[in-house]
Amino acid sequence: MIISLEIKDFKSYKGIHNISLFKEFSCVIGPNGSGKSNILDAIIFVLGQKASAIRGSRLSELVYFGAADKTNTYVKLNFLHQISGKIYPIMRKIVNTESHYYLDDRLLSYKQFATELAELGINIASKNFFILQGDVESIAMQNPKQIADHIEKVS
Amino acid sequence: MIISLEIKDFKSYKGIHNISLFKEFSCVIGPNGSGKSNILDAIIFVLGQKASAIRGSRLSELVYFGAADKTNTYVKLNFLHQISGKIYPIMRKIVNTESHYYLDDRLLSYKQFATELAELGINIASKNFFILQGDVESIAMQNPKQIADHIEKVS
Amino acid sequence: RKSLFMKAFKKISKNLTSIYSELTRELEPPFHRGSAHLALEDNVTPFNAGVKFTVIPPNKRFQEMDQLSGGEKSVAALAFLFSLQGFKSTPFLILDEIDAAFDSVNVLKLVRYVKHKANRNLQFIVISLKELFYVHSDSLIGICRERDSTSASFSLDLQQFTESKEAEQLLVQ
Amino acid sequence: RKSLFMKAFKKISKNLTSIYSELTRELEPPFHRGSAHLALEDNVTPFNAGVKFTVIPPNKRFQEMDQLSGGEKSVAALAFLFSLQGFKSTPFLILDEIDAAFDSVNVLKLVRYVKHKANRNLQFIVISLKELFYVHSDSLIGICRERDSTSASFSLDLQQFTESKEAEQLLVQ
Ligand SMILES: Nc1ncnc2c1ncn2[C@@H]1O[C@H](COP(=O)(O)OP(=O)(O)OP(=O)(O)O)[C@@H](O)[C@H]1O
Ligand SMILES: Nc1ncnc2c1ncn2[C@@H]1O[C@H](COP(=O)(O)OP(=O)(O)OP(=O)(O)O)[C@@H](O)[C@H]1O
Ligand SMILES: [Mg+2]
Ligand SMILES: [Mg+2]
Repeated sequence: MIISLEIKDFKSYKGIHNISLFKEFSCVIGPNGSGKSNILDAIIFVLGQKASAIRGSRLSELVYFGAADKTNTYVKLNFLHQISGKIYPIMRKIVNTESHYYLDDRLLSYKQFATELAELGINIASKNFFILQGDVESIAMQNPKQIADHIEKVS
Repeated sequence: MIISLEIKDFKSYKGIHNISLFKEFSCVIGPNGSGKSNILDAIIFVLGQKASAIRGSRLSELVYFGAADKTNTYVKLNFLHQISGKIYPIMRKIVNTESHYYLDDRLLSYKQFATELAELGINIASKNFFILQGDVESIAMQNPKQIADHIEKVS
Repeated sequence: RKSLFMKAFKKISKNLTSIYSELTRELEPPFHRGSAHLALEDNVTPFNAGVKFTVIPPNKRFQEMDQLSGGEKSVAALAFLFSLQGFKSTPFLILDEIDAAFDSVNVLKLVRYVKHKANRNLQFIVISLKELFYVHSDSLIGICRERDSTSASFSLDLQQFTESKEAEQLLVQ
Repeated sequence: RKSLFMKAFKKISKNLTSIYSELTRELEPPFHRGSAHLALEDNVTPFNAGVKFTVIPPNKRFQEMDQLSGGEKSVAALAFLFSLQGFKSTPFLILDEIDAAFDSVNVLKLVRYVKHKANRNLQFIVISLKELFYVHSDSLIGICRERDSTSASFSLDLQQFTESKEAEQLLVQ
């Protein structure tokens, strides 16, 4: 379960933002263009998705425009692992043009990061933990070959 | 201005339905799947659009499933021509596998129908009088070449 | 072919700039507006290349379309579709759930736009699931399903009721 | 490759049938349900051909997907996406405006579905513009724009308030 998020200079989030009070069923609400989907983007970003999976962005486009220091963007997700009852801080920082991944404050390679998250029950490769805005409408328009591809991707 | 519609055995409209009280600004409301978009389909149908433009249908699919008589489907639109103040009944009937067009109760060829409607200010070829469900979402996803095509179609 | 395209392009481009500005104008002072722009990618054979569509919502800085929010893209797309319609005049417009992605502020901006444009020479028939939108219309056509799953319709004249204070205020601005 | 595909296909197909049935079950007696089906177009090399997705909403007769209404297609598409997610378990699901095309009845069916599924081992974080949906959540994260157009967030614990009678009734059924 996601407990809280800490976002710094990521997309429309200027400076440091602590977003807490996530529960078993939480809703993110607010006007068009306020930054709700950017929260989802922050979560999929820290969980290792490519920048291009975020509305076709480049890593540099994920940094808040007006960031004083263009190399200090990060997203930190505090994850409560139900089985152990322990809370794991999961972090991804943008350092110049690359990403640094941290679990429990240890700097890891992407491979190690993915493996350790899998041990916590989070499968970042399967991309099955999110539905992006517009995905539902687009499935509704797809043909049988595309539906088959979705099944293949998951398997 | 559209004054009223008379629909018989068209899509989810079983038997004869008189839909009136259209004003300068009218809204069609109701639950999912109730038949709202089918009203728009009825209007673009009577105004000469191909069946394939209606969710990729064939003419036979536009006939109400359970129609007792499969060859009596029609849509009649009463149009108030502002300049003359006269009300014109515009009708399209499905007779076996073809469409018969009527204006003022005169049977016309498609060409004559389109021409006479144009004289009343209704340009059925330019397709610019309707926005189908999902069109807005799909424009939002298009690339520059597709945008150019829209402009070309209109010109 | 090129001159037809350029004639349409110029008119549509002009429509778009004014429609988007009107559709995005804030509901309260200082009434900031957004701006929209169509640019030809190839001036020589325009219909062979693309047309670049860019918008800047009120108070925001320039970004490519794909970086905008869902609602912002939707408003832009609607403005573009309206600008195509303005090219050849039509006595009525039938719109199906164009407000699906809109928040309440954008719904009210759309109400303001439609109320200003609708008249005897341009009738609006709009399918909408949003009460915040359809309460402002002159009449409602209600559709429901019968037990046998076929459609039934009912019409209601809303002009027999007085308009609320908020609705009047919306139009004055 | 084929056995991987078939293993996934069978599980997803099973999920889909049960999820769609649950998601479309009526809110009042006699609680009719819809049915959904995935069929392989080519049994020999399944991943090369397509998978045919068909649904029948409650009380309706069979029709191809493209003949369904916008809301009906949306419910079907959502059921399909949920069935993909069920294939590999995950501790949380983050959903962005999945209810855009839903009327109030479908929104309530979605609330019922999420409330039944959400627990410590499957957390739901849902972005929604619909009050009818988000009033039923355990907490709200509110996002708004500052004057300089950057985002600000606020959180509100809804569990400190008592649930309405209607909400309780929704879940019991
Ligand atoms: N790098 C960045 N710096 C500053 N602002 C950004 C950056 N990237 C995106 N934005 C802004 O974030 C906004 C989009 O936010 P988001 O997509 O989260 O909105 P939303 O709340 O989901 O809205 P909707 O309800 O319309 O979907 C855009 O207006 C965009 O200008
Ligand atoms: N030929 C037909 N005979 C009987 N019913 C039909 C026929 N064609 C379509 N339908 C029914 O009409 C319904 C679709 O109606 P429509 O698309 O108008 O719904 P809607 O009110 O626009 O809903 P939404 O809000 O979900 O878009 C479908 O459920 C379909 O089964
Ligand atoms: Mg969004
Ligand atoms: Mg519809």
